[in-house]
Amino acid sequence: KDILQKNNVFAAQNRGFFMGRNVLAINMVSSPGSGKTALLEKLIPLLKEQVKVYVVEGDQSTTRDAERIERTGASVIQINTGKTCHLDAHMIIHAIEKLQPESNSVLFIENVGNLVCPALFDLGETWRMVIMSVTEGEDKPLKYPYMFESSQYCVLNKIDLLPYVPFDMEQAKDYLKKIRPELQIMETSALKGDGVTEMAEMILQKVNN
Amino acid sequence: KDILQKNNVFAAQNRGFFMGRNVLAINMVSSPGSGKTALLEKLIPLLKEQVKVYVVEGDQSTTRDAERIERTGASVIQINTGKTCHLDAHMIIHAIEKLQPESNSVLFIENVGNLVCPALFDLGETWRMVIMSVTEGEDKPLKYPYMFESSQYCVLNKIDLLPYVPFDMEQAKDYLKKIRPELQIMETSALKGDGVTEMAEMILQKVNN
Ligand SMILES: Nc1nc2c(ncn2[C@@H]2O[C@H](COP(=O)(O)OP(=O)(O)OP(=O)(O)O)[C@@H](O)[C@H]2O)c(=O)[nH]1
Ligand SMILES: Nc1nc2c(ncn2[C@@H]2O[C@H](COP(=O)(O)OP(=O)(O)OP(=O)(O)O)[C@@H](O)[C@H]2O)c(=O)[nH]1
Ligand SMILES: [Mg+2]
Ligand SMILES: [Mg+2]
Repeated sequence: KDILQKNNVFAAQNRGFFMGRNVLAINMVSSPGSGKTALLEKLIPLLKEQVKVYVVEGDQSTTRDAERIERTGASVIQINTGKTCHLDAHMIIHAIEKLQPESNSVLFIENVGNLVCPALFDLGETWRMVIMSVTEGEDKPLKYPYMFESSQYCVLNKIDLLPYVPFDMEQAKDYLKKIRPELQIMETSALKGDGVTEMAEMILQKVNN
Repeated sequence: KDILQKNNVFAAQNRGFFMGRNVLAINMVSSPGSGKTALLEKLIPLLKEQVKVYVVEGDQSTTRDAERIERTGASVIQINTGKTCHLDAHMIIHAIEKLQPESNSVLFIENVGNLVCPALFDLGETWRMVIMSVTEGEDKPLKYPYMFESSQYCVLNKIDLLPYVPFDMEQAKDYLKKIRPELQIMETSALKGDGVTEMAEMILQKVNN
């Protein structure tokens, strides 16, 4: 559609800007409440000693997530989308103008909680990372395929709840590989901290290369 | 917008049809994996001895949810929306043609897992019921207000997980009342069965009056 065409032009501009400044731009997508903000709250303290961290927070309403990020010490801006179900590349152009990210930095974009619409909107990111909570069920990759097809990383979060939920980890990974074989899968608990150090190391490695 | 105008005309037609046949039409909305299908799997056996039950299953992809409903013995059809992020009233017109619901029956519409887009699309339902899992966090009503504003019922599901998640039940109910004071709130575990009998009784009471 015409909207997607326009978006792709803005996305290309963002992608060029990030490449020009060697900014690792990570688009974090997931259902509402899968743990995107909680993961950032755990990751940023591990990263900010070694690299400048910026965050673009997308939500329909409130500045709650941006306030949570502020407390970590990262530079953050909040975008409220109102009734719109996703961030788009044009919003990111404005975010870049406000944040003025330095070279060799990391920019997290926490998208609106939505497993459907953000799949269609390229923001110009370097990585797209889909976060899936083990509480959602192993069939989500099959039922919401576009989001998983268009991601390079998948974080399976809330692994501390595995003893209490009927989640089949092996089946989930089979489904993920079926939808996108090259997907890199990580397991985390943003509550307990499992897997977060490894995730930080992976990010730092990319920034430094 | 023009799309919403057209949708409202189709929604009015559905609403009139349901009134004409005294069909209790319940639009179930939630994030992906909050437990809509699991709740239906528990509810339908309790309802179908006393009332005819129909289900419209909406998903981007697969017939998995419709197959789960089939095993309960209810009449069900699956609608695949592809890249579209919500069911709309026109799709429900077609579903009604296929299902031919009898008078004095219950029709569940399980919407696409999405806390954003379905809020804007009236399907002609009698009740809109938003399901929120305690794993998603108590701030969801504030951050996704349109969905909670437009609902009459809110089901807080997965209460069996309360010992293991940082969910503040009282705070959640405060936020819900703040967004929509008239919201009727229920607590359930679709896994263990808590609250399901009460929910079935509430539905039967409405059908029989
Ligand atoms: N048990 C458990 N709870 C978690 C974990 N990570 C996050 N949570 C909880 O899940 C809820 C939602 O976490 P958020 O970080 O707000 O999730 P989100 O994806 O940012 O939510 P939105 O921005 O609204 O889409 C909160 O109550 C968190 O404390 C985890 O690893 N384990
Ligand atoms: N612990 C616990 N798990 C539950 C409960 N209800 C559902 N689940 C699990 O949550 C996962 C998702 O349940 P579904 O019924 O598929 O959720 P849904 O809302 O229909 O998902 P979509 O149709 O994809 O949006 C499954 O693994 C269920 O077994 C509950 O009350 N407690
Ligand atoms: Mg968040
Ligand atoms: Mg379902």
